[in-house]
Amino acid sequence: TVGAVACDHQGHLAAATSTGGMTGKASGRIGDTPMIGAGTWADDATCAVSATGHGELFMRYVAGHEIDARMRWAGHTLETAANDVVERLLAPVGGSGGLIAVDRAGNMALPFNSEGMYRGYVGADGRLHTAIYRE
Amino acid sequence: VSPMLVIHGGAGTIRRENMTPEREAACHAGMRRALSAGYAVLSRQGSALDAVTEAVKALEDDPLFNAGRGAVFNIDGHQEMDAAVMDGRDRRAGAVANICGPRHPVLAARAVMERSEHVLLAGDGALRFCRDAGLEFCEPAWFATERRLQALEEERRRRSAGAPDERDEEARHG
Repeated sequence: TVGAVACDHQGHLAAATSTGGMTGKASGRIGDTPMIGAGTWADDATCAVSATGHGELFMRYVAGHEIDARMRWAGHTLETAANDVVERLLAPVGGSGGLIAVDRAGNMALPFNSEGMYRGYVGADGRLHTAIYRE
Repeated sequence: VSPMLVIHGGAGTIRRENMTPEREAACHAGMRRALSAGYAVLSRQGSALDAVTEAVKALEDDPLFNAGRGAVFNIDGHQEMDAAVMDGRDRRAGAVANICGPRHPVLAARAVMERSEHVLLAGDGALRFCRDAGLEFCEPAWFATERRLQALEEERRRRSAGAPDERDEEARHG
């Protein structure tokens, strides 16, 4: 699964996700990617999210919207909400994977509980940062 | 507002002990290409929506990652892809599921968002919609890679043998 989230100069947010699924998956199996609110989510008032990993669990826990809800109603920061969803909500039920998220202030979060997650970011200075493992 | 673009290429990473310097370098290069494609949009005051679309297109073109070209195979030996896009300005959203044909599934999702009244189209109906929208299509061979076929064959052998699923994340998620 690949994805991107962005905050533009106007403070608008967007998310996009694209996937091939799981090797040897059942024909017709639909993962979380096209389920708005699960693998993909964006609302200028809170955050934009793209997830990757064990799709069925991201669907059951509506991961993207869960982060939105924690920010919107509990006042959590993006980092707290994103980390909680991956580490405290999904991980205990066997959800492996991670997500990327940004808010309208340009803050970002990239939590994952798998061995690695191909990931990268670029901010206003134009410097490209990429990583795979927990470096 | 300071613009920010973040990407992921999936959580199905190769175990560190099995990663080669060449493959690691190629993965970093692929991610840099995607970041550059999206950042080019943001640097000219473009929209977040266009930035994420361009970044994901670049990742879909890279056979190292599991989407578009290089997507994994299902148990019947076919590739099925899903994609979604969402605009934070107004909660417009579009998605496609269970398709293989459009070179860039993310553009198919965006077409659903921008050219239909729906959020999610799947299967044959989605493909008809994509053709009517004039999206670029590719033959199945474009999306297939030898590495993904090998992963499928290994999984079929495992199932035939009744062996437990001890695949690592790379083999499972692609």
